[in-house]
Amino acid sequence: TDKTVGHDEL
Amino acid sequence: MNIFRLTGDLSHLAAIIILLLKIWKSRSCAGISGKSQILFAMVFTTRYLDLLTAYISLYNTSMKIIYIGCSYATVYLIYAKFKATYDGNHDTFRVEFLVVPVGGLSFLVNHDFSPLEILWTFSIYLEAVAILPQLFMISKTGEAETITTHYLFFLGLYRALYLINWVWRFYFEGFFDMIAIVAGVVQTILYCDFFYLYVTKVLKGKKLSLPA
Repeated sequence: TDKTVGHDEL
Repeated sequence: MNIFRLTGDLSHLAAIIILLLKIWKSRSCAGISGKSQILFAMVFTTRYLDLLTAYISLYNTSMKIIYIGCSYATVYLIYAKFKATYDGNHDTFRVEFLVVPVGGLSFLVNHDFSPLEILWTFSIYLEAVAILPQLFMISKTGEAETITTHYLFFLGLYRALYLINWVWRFYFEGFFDMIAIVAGVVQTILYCDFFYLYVTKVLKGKKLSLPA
């Protein structure tokens, strides 16, 4: 997958 | 959350706190690039706008607020409280050469053509190069205070740990964010020369000074 799943990283 | 991600975040936090304390304790921002710090404030502001639209976790929200708060506090110390000690003559990197291309690129290469997503992308690209004014300043003056090198070390270490985190997440979660990864690799590469000097000089008790 190359789709981001939201940005949970900082 | 894996150990690399957590230590990456803590390393980032350590860098930010080290810089704030260095300026506060010495009552001076000599040797610090105000331009890099403004860029980092822009990075945090454009990346964490989702504070207003999404809730991920208490950890996530608190860290974002701490990063933004510390970043603006640092800019305030440099450009207001300890302005007299700011070494503007050596802080001459032309930031428009970073901000304009990065802005253009974030419109062209992003995950989704929406305002929040473009701003997030902008922050990722900008962060990758935001340290350049600081590195430029050090190359210009030919030296850096040891405490400043500790700041740079933790700031560089943070993204390097994130790279390992992304390898981990790819294998164990199938998570893969090309934009963050490519920008993160570029960002880490920019620190390599510094890492070398840090290990060969600073860790052996010498001051970081470049050959004239």
